[in-house]
Amino acid sequence: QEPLTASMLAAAPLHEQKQMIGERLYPLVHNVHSQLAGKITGMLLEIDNSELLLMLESPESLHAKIEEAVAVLQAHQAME
Amino acid sequence: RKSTLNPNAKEFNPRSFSQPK
Repeated sequence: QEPLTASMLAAAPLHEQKQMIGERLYPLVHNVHSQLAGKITGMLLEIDNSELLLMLESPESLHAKIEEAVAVLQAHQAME
Repeated sequence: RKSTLNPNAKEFNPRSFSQPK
């Protein structure tokens, strides 16, 4: 699968752009946290597209964000 | 530092994803 680029994204309708990024992000998140993959991906998709593209290219920064998302979720669940 | 991630974000549903074997 070819890497997702900014120009590929720009050619897509706005509402499709997050879906396109999500389709790339989801399997990577699933590798780390299969149970929470949908939720974590949804949280990450609120980040700017330009930053998300960088994260797709950088496993280290992606993993850091995934861990951050898990920590936020756990803190949120602990409060309820 | 407070995270900017939102725990109430909508869950993402992939169109096409198969479990890796």
